[in-house]
Amino acid sequence: MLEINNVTKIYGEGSARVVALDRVSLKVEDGDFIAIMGPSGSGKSTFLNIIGGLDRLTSGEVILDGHRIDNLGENDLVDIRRGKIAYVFQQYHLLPSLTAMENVLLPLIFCGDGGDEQKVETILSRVGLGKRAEHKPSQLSGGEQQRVAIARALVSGPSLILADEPTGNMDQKTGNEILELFKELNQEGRSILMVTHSADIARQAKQIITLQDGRIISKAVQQSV
Amino acid sequence: MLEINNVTKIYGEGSARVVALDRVSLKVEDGDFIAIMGPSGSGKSTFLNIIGGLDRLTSGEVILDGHRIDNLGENDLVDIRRGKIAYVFQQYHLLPSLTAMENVLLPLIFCGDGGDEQKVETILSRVGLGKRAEHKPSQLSGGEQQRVAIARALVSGPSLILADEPTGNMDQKTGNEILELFKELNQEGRSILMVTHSADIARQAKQIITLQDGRIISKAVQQSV
Ligand SMILES: Nc1ncnc2c1ncn2[C@@H]1O[C@H](COP(=O)(O)OP(=O)(O)OP(=O)(O)O)[C@@H](O)[C@H]1O
Ligand SMILES: Nc1ncnc2c1ncn2[C@@H]1O[C@H](COP(=O)(O)OP(=O)(O)OP(=O)(O)O)[C@@H](O)[C@H]1O
Ligand SMILES: [Mg+2]
Ligand SMILES: [Mg+2]
Repeated sequence: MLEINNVTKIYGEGSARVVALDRVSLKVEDGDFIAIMGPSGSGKSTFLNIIGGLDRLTSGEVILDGHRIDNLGENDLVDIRRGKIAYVFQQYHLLPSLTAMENVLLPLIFCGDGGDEQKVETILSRVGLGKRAEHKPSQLSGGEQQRVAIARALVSGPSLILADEPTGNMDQKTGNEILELFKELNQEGRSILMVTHSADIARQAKQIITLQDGRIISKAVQQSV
Repeated sequence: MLEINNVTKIYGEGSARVVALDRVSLKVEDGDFIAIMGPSGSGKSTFLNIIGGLDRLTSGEVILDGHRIDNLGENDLVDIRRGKIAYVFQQYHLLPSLTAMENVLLPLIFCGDGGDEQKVETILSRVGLGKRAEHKPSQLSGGEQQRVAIARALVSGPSLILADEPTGNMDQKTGNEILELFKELNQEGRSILMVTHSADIARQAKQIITLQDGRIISKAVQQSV
């Protein structure tokens, strides 16, 4: 469903030049669940940002369901991604003047699904925020904000979910509940690319990819135990 | 050096009322290294925010070196805290238009220490950002931004360090290097209150406090093994 071919991303020039990704290639099939690990600064967020269309690659291609999506204009990119790819950011990017309910409703309104508040209440409960629907981001803990971002990504039923450290700001128990939710979505057939620093979380995915200095240095497929 | 006596913090009213802290008490001695754990939403950030003067308690007292600091006006609070308490925030709060070097220099300039760039370069190297001094926050990874925030907190040599999930956005190896840095500072006599979701990191502190629903539900002192 998704092909990343020989993607390189270079920031800056001269002494400030950073090769954030170095000829990275990966094929993602329908229903894949891939964990991405690697040291701080190894290129994980850059990798997801380029797939999700938030950043432009320097060379290489990204192909989603047969369409090249790395070289599109803004508007086309939104059309092709809409309803297909959803993103949980490392910095949440919640709108500070909107409540949790409104932040999660936003993609539904953009995708023309209307304002289905019942659906939003259900997913807010599933991420443990049933009582926080009316809170704004400044009235939520770090982990709670992260869960609003996750609910927002999931509410429009995307076929590919890009999650950048979705459980980074939570205790183990809440993190495990969120992981269970991702596994259910995966079992429904959605593909998941999840950056995580937690080996516990990574080993529950179907594959683990490790980045270092912008390169993929290992790919491991989980065997049944 | 620090006494937190029966502190309660209530947000909101009516159906939106949240008891974020419920009669929490803790004594911190010079040279203590206390890890604070607990589920998402249990009050950890609120606890640090009140000690650090970023938030007002509803009832109770906070006493630093014999002075009450919970009931001060803004200016007095800055004086008493200046040079004594430093804070690593859960959301970093870096200034987006300044480089890493400038962000770390700020407290030195505020504390009247002048712009000691050599000192800043040393501490940026100690947190693994030697090559990133000229990058702005948007040009840094999540873990790198967190390390700038840590460097900034440490550069003015505070006697009490409040750290809210300082290694939350990093891989294990980088997180361990940061923890080693905190241990060195603690061995120099500085007190550390560190919120963490990682049991591995918590067990390396001298004490572990656990919060749940705004209350301290356990205190454990590490024994030598
Ligand atoms: N806009 C930019 N300009 C210059 N360099 C950048 C920019 N954005 C990122 N970088 C650099 O590219 C490298 C990869 O960054 P990236 O955010 O992908 O890392 P990461 O693997 O997500 O790290 P973390 O685990 O800390 O979140 C980093 O070393 C960073 O300093
Ligand atoms: N300004 C506010 N108004 C209303 N409720 C708030 C406000 N700030 C925090 N809360 C609530 O207080 C509780 C404690 O929040 P706090 O940020 O201290 O949790 P935490 O333990 O740091 O969680 P995390 O591990 O997710 O960072 C949360 O349930 C949160 O929803
Ligand atoms: Mg990142
Ligand atoms: Mg918090």
